[in-house]
Amino acid sequence: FQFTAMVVGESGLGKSTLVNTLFNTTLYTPKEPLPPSAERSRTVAIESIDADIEENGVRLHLTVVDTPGFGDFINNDDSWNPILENIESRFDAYLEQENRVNRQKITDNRVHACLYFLQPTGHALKQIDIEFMRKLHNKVNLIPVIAKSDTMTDEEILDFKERILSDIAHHNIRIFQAPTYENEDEETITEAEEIASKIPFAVVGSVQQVNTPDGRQVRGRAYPWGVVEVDNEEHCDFVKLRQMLIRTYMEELREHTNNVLYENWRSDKLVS
Amino acid sequence: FQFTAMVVGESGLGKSTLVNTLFNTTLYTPKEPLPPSAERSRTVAIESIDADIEENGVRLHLTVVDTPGFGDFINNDDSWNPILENIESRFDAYLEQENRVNRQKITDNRVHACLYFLQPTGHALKQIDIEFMRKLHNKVNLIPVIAKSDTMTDEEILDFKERILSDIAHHNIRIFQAPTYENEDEETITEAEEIASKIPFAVVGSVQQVNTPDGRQVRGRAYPWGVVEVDNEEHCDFVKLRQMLIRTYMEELREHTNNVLYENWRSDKLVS
Ligand SMILES: Nc1nc2c(ncn2[C@@H]2O[C@H](COP(=O)(O)OP(=O)(O)O)[C@@H](O)[C@H]2O)c(=O)[nH]1
Ligand SMILES: Nc1nc2c(ncn2[C@@H]2O[C@H](COP(=O)(O)OP(=O)(O)O)[C@@H](O)[C@H]2O)c(=O)[nH]1
Repeated sequence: FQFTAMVVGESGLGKSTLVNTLFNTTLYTPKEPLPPSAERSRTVAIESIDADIEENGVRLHLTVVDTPGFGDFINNDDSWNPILENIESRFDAYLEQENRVNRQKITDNRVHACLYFLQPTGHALKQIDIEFMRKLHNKVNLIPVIAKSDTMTDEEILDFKERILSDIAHHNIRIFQAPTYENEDEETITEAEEIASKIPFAVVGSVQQVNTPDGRQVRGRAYPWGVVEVDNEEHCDFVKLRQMLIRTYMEELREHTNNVLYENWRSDKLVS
Repeated sequence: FQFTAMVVGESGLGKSTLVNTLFNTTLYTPKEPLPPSAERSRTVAIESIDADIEENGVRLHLTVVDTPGFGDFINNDDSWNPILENIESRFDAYLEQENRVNRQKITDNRVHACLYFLQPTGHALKQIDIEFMRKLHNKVNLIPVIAKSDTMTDEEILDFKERILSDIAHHNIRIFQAPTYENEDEETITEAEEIASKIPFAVVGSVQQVNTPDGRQVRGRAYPWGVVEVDNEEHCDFVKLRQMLIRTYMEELREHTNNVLYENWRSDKLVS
């Protein structure tokens, strides 16, 4: 089936690396950096990459929508606009298919999740973060992540997460809630609670294999003072993000998009 | 004597921490973060902190000029303007003293160095970096530093430094050059070359004492995967920055401000 994820955040927050890490594939080839003399873009672009991958024995057509330029200009007024327009144009495309006589083969290209990358400042949400999330939380499942979290100590991460959640609550921003199931078994409920307790996930991405001091080979980043391991839950929440996005809640993300976000957009559209 | 340093860069790049680390004193008390409901400022502010400190047995009146808000808004158009105005108003104040009948006691409050903090994106200079440096390089000694460089591996730092220097050259930006002395002894020349070879410095700041795995107590940051040591030249260029700014080149920074930057400003002003 089809899953579409959008990735948003300023340049250099490790977005391409994280996407490659999540799907364990080089979806994004390392960008040849533009030379100093290159003309820089002046608006947010929308780019799409497609791949057929297999997850848990399930074949998946994955689309990752990238939004280069967001947050990168001196003046970022309305930088959310091209992104909102893209999400809504996908709703339009779906509505158009729904309204056809023959509806046997509907392709669902709506954005099912938006990974929003927060700069690891250690302070609070930035004004651009608040504005983006307020403009888009009713149109897409927002999953904010703390980018490059190996920049922060465990204590700094706890404080920062607490602050982010209180900023989000204060501004009435709705982020995707990992649903909890009352009728599930103990183990599933515990897993769901553990995932929920780590939001927003503090992530680290890497597709490089490095050697740990104790001789293991892992995906990670090698510093002079030690090795950060992407798949080590003591080091970051990457595993939790992967569980939420791919293993456990992919279906919930698609359903919530269809049953709630799209339906609300559709009724607003048909009323006006 | 008097030394005035200005600190510029977006919120969360470790500026306050680095200033405290440089002068080994809590010049900046940990900011009580504004609550989520706080009204956020809408323009760049200029704030000043003063301290009397002792360096190498020399008593120094240090002023650190902070520029909160720079780079923090959705729209950062002209954010360099309040900063440029502050630098020029200090030139005006000096000119006014120079023009007096009695010039026995001139206080030099001109900005002698501007530490410009670059976000460790791993890509290239941001548009706001280029604009700021182009607007200010003729008015103040620019010392760009790579903030929170413990975010980057050694290899990433080398590539990033190379890219930054080529962006700077491409845009004809003049940054402060550690002067080299032909008539100095071998050791001094070597030290000057070593400092120059590390520019822009990749810095890490911390005033916290932490324990290394091999039992030493150092200023640094403790991560689950290891301890970054601020004063360890294998870990970052903090020592080099401190040498340049405080130990070796403080006099050159003041002289260059007086003999070149101020003089050029003064002749432009008197001509027009
Ligand atoms: N510290 C740290 N650096 C990272 C991480 N992920 C990527 N990077 C580095 O950050 C730089 C930018 O990464 P990239 O994926 O191109 O960022 P993008 O511009 O957001 O797509 C590269 O040098 C990466 O190696 C991470 O989790 N932690
Ligand atoms: N990784 C890393 N974090 C740092 C460094 N210096 C400060 N920090 C952390 O970054 C956050 C913001 O630091 P602060 O000095 O307040 O930044 P400012 O807003 O630029 O003044 C705090 O959580 C600091 O502990 C550094 O060199 N490396």
